[in-house]
Amino acid sequence: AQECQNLEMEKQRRIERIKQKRAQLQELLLQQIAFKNLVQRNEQNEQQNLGPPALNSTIQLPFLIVNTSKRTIIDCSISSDKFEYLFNFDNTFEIHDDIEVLKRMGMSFGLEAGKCSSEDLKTAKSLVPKALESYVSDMCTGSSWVNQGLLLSST
Amino acid sequence: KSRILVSIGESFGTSEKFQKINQMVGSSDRQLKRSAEESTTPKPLKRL
Amino acid sequence: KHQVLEKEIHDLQAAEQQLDDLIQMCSLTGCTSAYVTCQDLRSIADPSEQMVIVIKAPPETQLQVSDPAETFQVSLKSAQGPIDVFLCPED
Repeated sequence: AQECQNLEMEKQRRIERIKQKRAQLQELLLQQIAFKNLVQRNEQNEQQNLGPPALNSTIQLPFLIVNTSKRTIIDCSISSDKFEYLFNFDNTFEIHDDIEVLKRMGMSFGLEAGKCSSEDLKTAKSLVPKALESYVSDMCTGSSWVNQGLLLSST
Repeated sequence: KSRILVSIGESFGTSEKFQKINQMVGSSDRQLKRSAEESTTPKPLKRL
Repeated sequence: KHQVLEKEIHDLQAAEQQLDDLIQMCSLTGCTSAYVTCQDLRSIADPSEQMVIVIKAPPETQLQVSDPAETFQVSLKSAQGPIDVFLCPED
């Protein structure tokens, strides 16, 4: 009985770890699709415009953005070596990383919301390794495979 | 007091921390300096 | 019951190993065309109402947000190089 109890605990620990890894894989897939879609778009634009846009009008990944109302007053202190910054806002703000910006730009085809046209799904699958294509299809149908399948094994 | 620390460039989980920060900041009951004047809370980013 | 549990754990072990292999496949390679334009940022944050600050920081930079009940404060501390911060121009 003691051994069965230990095995049961081990099983639950593994199920939890698998759930986390599936969520991580889903996020990495979204990142990969958004990233490669962005690169493809930029390369097409560069071909059309016969060259990359002006350097001071582009922001290379990775980056963060902080957005706030235009009326916000921001007090910013910077160390002389630019290693430290301190921002004080008199209003609320939001912080987003570059992947979130790409998702908002539609670079992940709305897969994070489980909505994606068949055309976009085809494109999205072409951006990931073959072994991961089925996971992309599942994301598109909104069937969250993060929790799927484990129920079978747990029963 | 609660502070949130994020190490930029972490391979995974940063987005969730930023969501938590944005919720914490957006829902804080701190009186905005000019909340009486107009609702100047930032509109969330658009989703194209 | 013991045998069933051992079989299930073995199956879970295989499933976890498969996920580890798939996660390894999802590596992003650096690329010169991996950029967004200021126009992209303006398309998701209306410049007539929003101000967008862009932060380019080295890996492992520590970003700390203070308790909003006290103050709306964000601090950045880098250990590997200078941090670049700029405002996304309105037009």
